[in-house]
Amino acid sequence: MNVFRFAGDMTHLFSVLVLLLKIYATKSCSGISLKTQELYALVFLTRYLDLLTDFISLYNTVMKLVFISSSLAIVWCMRAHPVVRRTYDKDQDTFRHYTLVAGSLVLALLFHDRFTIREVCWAFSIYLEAVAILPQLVLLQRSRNVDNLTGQYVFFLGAYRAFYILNWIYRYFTEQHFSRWIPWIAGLVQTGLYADFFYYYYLSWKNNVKLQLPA
Amino acid sequence: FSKGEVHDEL
Repeated sequence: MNVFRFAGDMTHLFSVLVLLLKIYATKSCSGISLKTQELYALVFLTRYLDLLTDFISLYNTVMKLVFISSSLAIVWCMRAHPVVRRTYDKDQDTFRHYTLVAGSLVLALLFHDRFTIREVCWAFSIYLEAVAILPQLVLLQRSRNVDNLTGQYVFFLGAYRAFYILNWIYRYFTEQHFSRWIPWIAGLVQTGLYADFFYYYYLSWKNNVKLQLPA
Repeated sequence: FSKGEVHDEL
């Protein structure tokens, strides 16, 4: 565990906490894409299959449980909570996220470390996570005013994988045979998708104006 | 079964 990896995990955890705070405090999920949340739940469920078989560390197990439970709780909230579900922008959140699932599955069947259920599911979760933010970014472009918590949520979500890339660079130079080209490429694509968001987030912060993504 | 094989990251 190096400092970049820890910073990445804490940033990721913080993004989830910000989203939970937004939904709990405002009892609203306006501006949040349910499709992105469903994709993240699928990412965690397919990535952490080893939760019950491999024990790596208490930290690892606890964080996996936190990510799985929080993503499922958010999906439940947006689908079934009597108050929150009514604030979901159903007609704005129209990204066809099934294509992202299908594409990631095809990629995982083609490119994986070993052709086993667990490795194909793991590769699937890596590819899916890289594109899971797309419905959320499209929704942000459509919803004119992005509230602060939503903007912070997306910002920390994008920042966490950037820390992971630093972690992979660090591990590459400090450990032998540490070559993970699958998360490398997917991580670069994932962080790249946030590039324009980061730019407009920086502008809104610099000019102290509301965050607005151009349509 | 080197450590690198087990996915030790989140």
